Amino acid sequence: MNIFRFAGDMTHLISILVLLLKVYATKSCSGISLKTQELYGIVFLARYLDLFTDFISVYNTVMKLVFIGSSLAIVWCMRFHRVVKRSYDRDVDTFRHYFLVGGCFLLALFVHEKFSFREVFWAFSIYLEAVAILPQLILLQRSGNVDNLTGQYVLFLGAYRGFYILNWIYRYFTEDQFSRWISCVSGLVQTALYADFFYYYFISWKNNAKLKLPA
Amino acid sequence: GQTAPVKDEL
Repeated sequence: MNIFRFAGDMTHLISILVLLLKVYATKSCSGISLKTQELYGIVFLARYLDLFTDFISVYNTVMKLVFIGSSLAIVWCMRFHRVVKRSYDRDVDTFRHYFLVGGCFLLALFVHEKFSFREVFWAFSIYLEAVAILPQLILLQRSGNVDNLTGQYVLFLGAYRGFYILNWIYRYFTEDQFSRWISCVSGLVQTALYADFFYYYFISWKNNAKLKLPA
Repeated sequence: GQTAPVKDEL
């Protein structure tokens, strides 16, 4: 564990806490893409298949349970909670995310570290996480103004993988046979997808204005 | 062959 990875995990945790706060405090999921939440649920379920077989540390196991539990809880809330689901706007959350699932799985079948069930699903989860934010970013562009909690959620979610990139650089220089090129390339793509959001978020923060993404 | 390194990252 290094400071970059710990900062990344904490930033990721904060993004989840901000999202949970928004949904439970406001009893509303306006501005949140159910499709992105479903993709994240698939990402965590596909990545943490080793949850009960490989014990790394208490921290690792607890964080995996938190990530799986929170993503499924948000999906459940947006689909079935009688108050929250009323604020879900199906008409703006129209990204065809099943193509992302199919495409990433196909890619994982061809590009992986080892052709085994666990490794293919792990590579699939890495590729899927890189593009999972797309429905959410498209929804924000469509819905124009972005409420503060939703904006902070996306900001922290985008920042966490940026910290992981620093972690991979650090590990590359400090560990001899460290090679996570699948994670690194996907992590770079994932963080790059947030670039324009980061730019408009910074502009709105500098001008102390409401965050607006150009359509 | 060399076993894949354990995935210790989240």
